[in-house]
Formats: sequence, C-alpha cells, structure tokens
Amino acid sequence: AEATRRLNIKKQTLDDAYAAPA
Amino acid sequence: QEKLLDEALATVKNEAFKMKRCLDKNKLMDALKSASVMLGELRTSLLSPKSYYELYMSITDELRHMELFLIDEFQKGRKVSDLYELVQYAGNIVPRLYLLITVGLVYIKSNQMFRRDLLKDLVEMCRGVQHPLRGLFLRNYLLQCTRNVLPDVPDSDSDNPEGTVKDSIDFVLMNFAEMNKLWVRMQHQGHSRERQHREREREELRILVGTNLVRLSQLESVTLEKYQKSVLPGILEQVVSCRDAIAQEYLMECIIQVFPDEFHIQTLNPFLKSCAELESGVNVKNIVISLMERLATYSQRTDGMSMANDSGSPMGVPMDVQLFEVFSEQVASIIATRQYLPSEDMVALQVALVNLALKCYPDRVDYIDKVMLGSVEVFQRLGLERIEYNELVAKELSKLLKIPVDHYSNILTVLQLKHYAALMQHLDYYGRKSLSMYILTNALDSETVIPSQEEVEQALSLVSTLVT
Amino acid sequence: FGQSAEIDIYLDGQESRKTAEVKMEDNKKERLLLYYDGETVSGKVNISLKKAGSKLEHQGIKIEFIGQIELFYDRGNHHEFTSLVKELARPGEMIANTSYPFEFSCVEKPYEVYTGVNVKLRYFLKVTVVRRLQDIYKELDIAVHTLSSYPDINNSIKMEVGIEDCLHIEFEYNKSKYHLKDVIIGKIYFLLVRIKIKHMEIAIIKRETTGSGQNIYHENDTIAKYEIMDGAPVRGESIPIRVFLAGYELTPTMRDINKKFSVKYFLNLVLMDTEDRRYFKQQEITLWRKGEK
Repeated sequence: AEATRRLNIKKQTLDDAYAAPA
Repeated sequence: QEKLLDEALATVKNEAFKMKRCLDKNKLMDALKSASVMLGELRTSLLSPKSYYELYMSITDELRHMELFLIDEFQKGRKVSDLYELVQYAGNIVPRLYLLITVGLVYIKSNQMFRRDLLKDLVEMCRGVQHPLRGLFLRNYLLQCTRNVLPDVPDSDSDNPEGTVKDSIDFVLMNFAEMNKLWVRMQHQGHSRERQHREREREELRILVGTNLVRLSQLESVTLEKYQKSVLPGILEQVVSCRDAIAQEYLMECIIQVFPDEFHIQTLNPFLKSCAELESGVNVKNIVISLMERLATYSQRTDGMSMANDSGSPMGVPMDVQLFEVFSEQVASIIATRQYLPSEDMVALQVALVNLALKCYPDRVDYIDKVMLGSVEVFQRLGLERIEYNELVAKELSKLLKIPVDHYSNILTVLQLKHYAALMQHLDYYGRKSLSMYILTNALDSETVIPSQEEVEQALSLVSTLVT
Repeated sequence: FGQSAEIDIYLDGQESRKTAEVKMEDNKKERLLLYYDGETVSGKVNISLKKAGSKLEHQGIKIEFIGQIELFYDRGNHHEFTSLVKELARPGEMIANTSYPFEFSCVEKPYEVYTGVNVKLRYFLKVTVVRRLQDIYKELDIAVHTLSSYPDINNSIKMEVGIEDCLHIEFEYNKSKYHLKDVIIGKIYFLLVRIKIKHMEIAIIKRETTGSGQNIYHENDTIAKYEIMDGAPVRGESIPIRVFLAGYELTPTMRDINKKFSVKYFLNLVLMDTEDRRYFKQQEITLWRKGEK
C-alpha cells in the first residue's frame, strides 16, 4: 500500500487541460 | 535523425545485452540498472516521432525479457519483495515509469489482489511525464502492457480488489484523456512556421490515442448501459472540449469504427449533438454520413431485407429508435449551428438522409418529402435562390433530386413529394432543364402511365422548364 | 624497550548485537556495534603480554567511555560531552595475560554518531595501560543511534509560492517529519505557468552547520536528486510526488548538538526552464529514526 500511495488531486478542468500553454 | 537513432539503438543493444546477461546470472539489481540506462535513451528530445517510435519499439522489445524473467521468478515463488518500491528509486522519471509499469504488470499477473490499486497508481503516476511525445509513448506502453489484464467483470461487488469493468473504464478513460491532452498540446510546441510539419507528425501519432478507444471496445462487460452512461460521455467530453480539429475528426471517426452499431443506434443523440459542437475545421459531414451509411447497412444486415416490422422501423433497429427522425433532427441542428458548414456539405447531408430513409424505410415517402422540405428551408435560410449549375452545391442538389427519381422510377411517386418542385426551383434554368429531361427520360424508360388529368397537369408543371 | 602488551576489548553480547555502518574519517565505512541511549556498555579487557616470561610494570590500567565531538577546522580540541572512567588495576606488575571485566551501566548517550564534512561525533572505549615511558592504549568505537518515538504532531506541509506573472504553484508534502525509511508523498499543483519548463525535480539537501557567531560554517550536500516531472504542464495540472527515503544515506535531523553543530534536511523543489534557468523553493523537513521492529 505504501508503494502506491498518492495525495488526492484536484481534477483539472477541461478548459485548463486543453488550454494552450500560456 | 539516422545518426542519432543509430547511436541510441547502439546503446540500447549494448545495455540490453548487459541486462540479459545479468538476468541469466540472476543478478536482478544489476539487470535493473542496465534496463534503466537503456530506458534512459527514451529521455531524448532530439528524435522525430518516427525515429522515437523505432527506438521505443526496440527498447520495449528488450524490456519483455525483464518482464518474462520476473514473471518466471514470481511463479517460482521467488517474489522479490517491494520490487515495486525498488524501481521507484530510479532518479530519472522516464526510465522509472517504464520500469514501474513493467513491474506493476508482473505483480498484477502474479496476484490479482493488487490489480485495481496498481492500475490506478500507474495511470496516475504517468502524469509526471508532461512532455507530449514522451508522455504519449509512455502511456501507450501502459496500454500495451495492460492489454490482457484489465478487469472485465461486471461491477457487482465494487469493492473487489481485483477490480471490475468500472475500474477498467476509469483507467482507460483517464489514460485517454491524458494522451489526448498531450497530443493536442503538441500543436503549440515549436515555431509556428513548422505548423504544417507538426500537424503531419501529429497525424502519425494519432493511432496511439485511438488505441484507448480500441481498448474500451474490447471490454466484454461494457454493456450498452455502461456505454451510454460512462464510456461514450467520457470520450465525448474530451473530444468536444479539446477544441482541436485534427483530434476531433479522428476520434469521432474512431468511435464509429471501434464500437458496435448496436451501441451507436442507441446513442445517436449525444453523438450527433457533439458533432454540432465540433471545431469548424472538422469535416462533420463525413462523420455524420459515415455513421448514417453504417447504420443503414446495419439495419439491412440484420435481416437481409429491409422488411419493416409492424412498428414501421426496419429489423435490427430497436422499436424505440426512430433512426430517420433522430438523424433528420440532428442534421437540422448541425446545419443550424454550423454556419461555416459549406452549403454543398449541407446538401450532402440531405442526400445521406434520403439514402438512409430509402434504405431503412422504403415505403415512407413522407420521410423523403421531409428531407425536401428541410433542404428548401436550408436554401431559404442561406438566401440561395437560384444556384449556378456548375457550382458544387448545384451538383449536390441535382444528386439529391435525382435519387427519388431513380429509386422509385415512378414519376407519380415523385409527384407525391409536395416539396420536390419547390426544391427544384433553386436550380438555375440549365439545372432545371437537365433535371426535367432526367425525370421524363426516367418516366419513358419505366413506361409510367399517368392515369389522371390532374397528374398530367402536375407532371407537366414539374417539367415546365421544358414546356415553356 | 622491554615488555609490551596487546590490548583487546571484548564487549558482552557482541556476537548477537546489531551493528551499524559508520563512515570513518577516510570515508570508508565500518560496521560498529550498535548501542542506544541508556544502555549498559560492559565487557572484558584482555591484555596479553608480547614476550612471555617477562613482566610488565605499569602505573595502573583504566578504561574510559568517551563521547566526543571533533571539529575538523580546529583539530586540536575535542569536546567531550560524555567521559566516564573505570580503574581496572592499581599500579603494579603484570606477569601473565590478564582480562579485566568492566561495566558502564545505563550510560547516557544523548547524541547519535555522525561523520560530516566539518565535524565528527563519536563514542569510544579507551583502555590505557599507564607507564612511565609510554602508555599503551587502545580505542574501540561503537555506534550510537538516537531513536525517536512517533512525533506528536506531524502536519503536512502545504504552501503556495510563485514568481509574479511567471510561475505560481502550490506544493504539498504529506508530513513535516519523516522517519528514515519513510516515503514522501506529495504533489505540485500548477496555478500559473508562464515559463517554458523543461523538467522539475526534488532534491534532498543536507545542511551541516558548525561553529557559532562569526566563524560559522555551512556545508550543503545534495543527498538525492529525484526527477518528478518531465516536460511542461499547463494550469490546473497536479504532479504526484513519491520519494522513498530508505535508499538514501540519511541521518536524523540534529539540532544544536552540544551547542557545537547541527544537521538539517531540506526538500529543494527545483524547476528548470528551457534556458536552463532554475527556479527553486526550499522547505525544511525533520528526519527522525524509528526503532526497528
């Protein structure tokens, strides 16, 4: 279990996900 | 590129040889070190997608030796404890994640108890590679490795650590979303002057993204209900939101190709609604037409004949799905929302609708008439009165008007189409003349007898371009 | 010069006692017997005469238990923070090999052994056969680890940092105190990305501070570099962090040891852009040693 632990992350909005790099 | 690739491949060969020799001597740690050096070649930024693909293929080929060795060890009960942790010590993230996937796969294959957690961990940890090209291939490796181990049982007992089809759907949709994100982001890399070049490179890579959809279609436990509720919405939200014409066109086609017609026929509305929202550069007409043709054929295939059962819908098409209704409604909304859709595309869509109606509902003349009306409305909205005969849209319109003539080979039926004449008026003189000849020739060839005075009047007024 | 003797120090239970690897001066590593604070250090001192038949005159034999700090830039003085002595024999003659049992009971060993760049902390037993001309002596180093119990409060570290209009991130580590075999679980959340990031890594930095006032010395040593992102994210991206500590050469955090030195650890988040400029944010973490099961 240790080896697969992660923090919960905020879901990236679709707009952000596909936004052009600033 | 040749030179760079050859150098990289030479390193791969060298390190692979060392790795295999260490495996033969059961020196796993040293083998992992050589594997890590070998995988380090995939950190390069100097290779084109094509060359990178070759390097990737050669390296992952060698990595199979590691996988097979570990599976064999695990089967002999020599489980290397916390190997999943060990490979995470690699300082460079690209080698680390390839090894993590490889080892994760071995754990999954050796003990299904870890499957759900490992799949979730792998698809999440790959987030660390944000470089488009490297990220795409890394996630493709994840897809290839998990090809036959994705849980595919109905999600009855959802807390089953082996995972259920829901875990697989989430896994693949997540991987798909991340790959699509990276693939779309590629367009912003490098200089704008290389835009053409980059688009070509992106085309070469599209199969990597498409493989996610293939994987979803291979899940036996994806029922229609799951497809409707999570698979298709999960795909469409990425496709629509990515606002990238290359991705949208390819992925919508992909959906049509990889999923069964039984699913398409039940999800026309969401699919076609998404078509209406696609980027202007997307050839929506082709997508809709290819789906229409597919479903028309499908509805024929199911019973060989286009027999309509009592509900008037062709066999194979579930009673509750009014194929024609849905398509004509959605086509109308696509045409309404996509101003920049070329007018010839609009007419082409009408042509496809007519073909669909004639194939699936051969006796529903009213459907054909509905398309005629729809087309008249399109021209009115576009303010197209008379269309030059040699224009593309005129050719499409003539095609549209000839279909009922050919299909029914009976002018009397054509006369039943209340909006046929009105639509014909949008052709210029030359267009109307040649169509009139076409209609009469057909009537003569099929030796149609026009029984009543009134119908003769109608027929002559239809071909009035010849008469006056 | 007449008779001489070999001194050998045997510690009770040394066969079964755990050992620990300790870096010696010449950067070599030796395995030493491991003791903990408050443990008794006992055993036997065996003195064997080199020349059989002749006697050895001495002014007494003693054994010392010493804990000391050596600061390399002033070799001369050693700061002894523990110094115990036991007399093994009064002045006299030794005519045959002899062994003397000794026991330092419940010895305080407040600090962990440490070999750094400018400082070394060691514990050792020292047997001296006092003689008129030249003493005979022998030293035996032992290892000492300081164990901590689970830290009372162990908050996660969560912080927003950034460079105006350039880069704005929120980083989070799941704890502020990690034991030496722990795993750092964290993430980097990107709020604004206006630089062309090439990659991001986490470095574990050890900072050894010696001296005080004017002549204070800092030595930074990068224990690990761990790449956590390859390529450039866009806004809203979260990058996972998972760093296993067990594989690295770490010691517990040492704060103001005997007012002579400190050893602190930092997580250094480093972003590199395409022009190889580095943007970084340091964050101290506390490392502690957890008793083995």
